[in-house]
Amino acid sequence: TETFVGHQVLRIVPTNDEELQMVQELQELEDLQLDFWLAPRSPGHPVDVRVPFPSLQPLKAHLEANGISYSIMIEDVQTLVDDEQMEMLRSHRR
Amino acid sequence: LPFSTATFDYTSYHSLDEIYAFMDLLVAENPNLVSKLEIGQSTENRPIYVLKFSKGGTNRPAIWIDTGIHSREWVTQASGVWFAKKIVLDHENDEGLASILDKMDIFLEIVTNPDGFAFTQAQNRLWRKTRSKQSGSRCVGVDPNRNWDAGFGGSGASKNPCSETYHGPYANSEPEVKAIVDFVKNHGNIKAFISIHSYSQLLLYPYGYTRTPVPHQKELHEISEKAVAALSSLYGTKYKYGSIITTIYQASGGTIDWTYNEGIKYSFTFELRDTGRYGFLLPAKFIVPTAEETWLALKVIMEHARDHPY
Repeated sequence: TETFVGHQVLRIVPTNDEELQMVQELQELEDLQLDFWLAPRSPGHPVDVRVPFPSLQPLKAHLEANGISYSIMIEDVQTLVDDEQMEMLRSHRR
Repeated sequence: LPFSTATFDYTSYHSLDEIYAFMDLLVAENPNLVSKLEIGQSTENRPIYVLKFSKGGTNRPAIWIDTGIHSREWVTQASGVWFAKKIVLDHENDEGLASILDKMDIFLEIVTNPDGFAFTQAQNRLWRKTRSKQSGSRCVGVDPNRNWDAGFGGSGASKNPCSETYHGPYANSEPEVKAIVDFVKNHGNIKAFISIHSYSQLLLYPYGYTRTPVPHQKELHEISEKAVAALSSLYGTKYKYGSIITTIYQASGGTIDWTYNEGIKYSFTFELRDTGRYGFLLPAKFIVPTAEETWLALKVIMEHARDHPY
């Protein structure tokens, strides 16, 4: 089973076309293995992206270097997956 | 497994086997209303089922609803289960639904991408695509919402098999898509087609592959406005609405662009809840509220289709 330990979901909100373009370009960077949950739309609209642990630092550094603000929407994806699994098991026992 | 759909736990997420068992129970309990059709098989040979809700008649005008084409969007499959039970519970007592079923059949495909769904349960909770193998690539799967014959392969879809929006080698290459295409064509009398995704709280109508507005844009926009108002009336959930390309982004090869071009005027796609905190890991306690509010919007669309035959 694939785990998501240390993966985070970042919420990026591009504020202008230039930032939007930069975020769009991230989609092409396969090495980072980013998983866009909400793809870039237009300035002002949130982009949610799941970032594997090894890509977190490079991505955050890239965003910060370009002045693109972001927040951490999900601190550790695996924690939520585990919670969901526990909830399903609990429901089954019930 | 539950002994009846009355004791089925609608407040929890369920496995593929449990959902398929639920369908069988629902059919067994309501043989005069519900039947189960197998419309095809997935890449990994899982049966693809559709529930048919009908009061009789032959080839009556119909409404199609599908959930779970993107497998990790678990709240959609769970909502589909809830919709199925809701139709059974309300088909006599709810005047609006009763009159819809007096004139039309409803088809509900709860697990549109069964391979992907099984994969989310066993291997990768966040799997989105189908599970077809791509020749010459180490990557698996096609985005089944980019695989339809409507602007196939155009902008807003990827030719890279490793991408989450990979459009596939050719239109309808995915058996999960082809099964619906064949069903819709063979039926020939589907008047509303609603494809349900999650999570950005949107109600969308065609087109996604072109900026050209659909000829029925005004009517579809007005229906969307009413449907969203109904949805929001329950818990205040905020939805945006409009055409795919103007509301989110360009996306080619999408489901409802094909259905609209096929002549199904009332073609819509939902993006159900999340408030932006959990994404595809929406806690199970949100299933029923999400389904309840969505049902109100679905009824608006279905009633409009009932009252505006074409």
